[in-house]
Amino acid sequence: NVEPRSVPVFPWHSLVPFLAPTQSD
Amino acid sequence: APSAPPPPPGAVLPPSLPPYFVKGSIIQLADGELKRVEDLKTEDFIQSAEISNDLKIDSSTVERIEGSHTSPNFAVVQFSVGEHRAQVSVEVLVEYPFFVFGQGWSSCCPDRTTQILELPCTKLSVGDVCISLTLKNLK
Repeated sequence: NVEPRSVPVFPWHSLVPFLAPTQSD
Repeated sequence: APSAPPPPPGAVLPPSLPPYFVKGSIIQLADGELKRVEDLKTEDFIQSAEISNDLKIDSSTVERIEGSHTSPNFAVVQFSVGEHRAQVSVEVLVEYPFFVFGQGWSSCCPDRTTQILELPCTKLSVGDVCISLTLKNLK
């Protein structure tokens, strides 16, 4: 028997390389 | 300690090049829908950010692209981010893909991106507007 391999699933936001600096008031 | 999931079989990635950019990688949008990385559209990012509690989409305009002093394999990309035009520079591998609004994946060296990741890619240029994220103001 061959166990089914789990396919990694990545969250959409991991594709964006950086978080922009937040603006403070 | 938890570790990052391994890259797909056969993929040999340089350091700093995440596995989720390899063609065929499965990406989960904020509404739970699964898509391959090469099939993502601008709307997928926008709609996911709208659902998100703490993230919102910002636009980052490429202002400058130059070679890195560190290594010929790296480039420094300078962005102007959001309405306040905050300046952000990132040093990335030349094949690192960015998502350009209305266009799709783009990198400093699309030939290498296609070669290494098999991800369809166009040339990142000054003036391109990339998708970036910022934190929503939490009150």
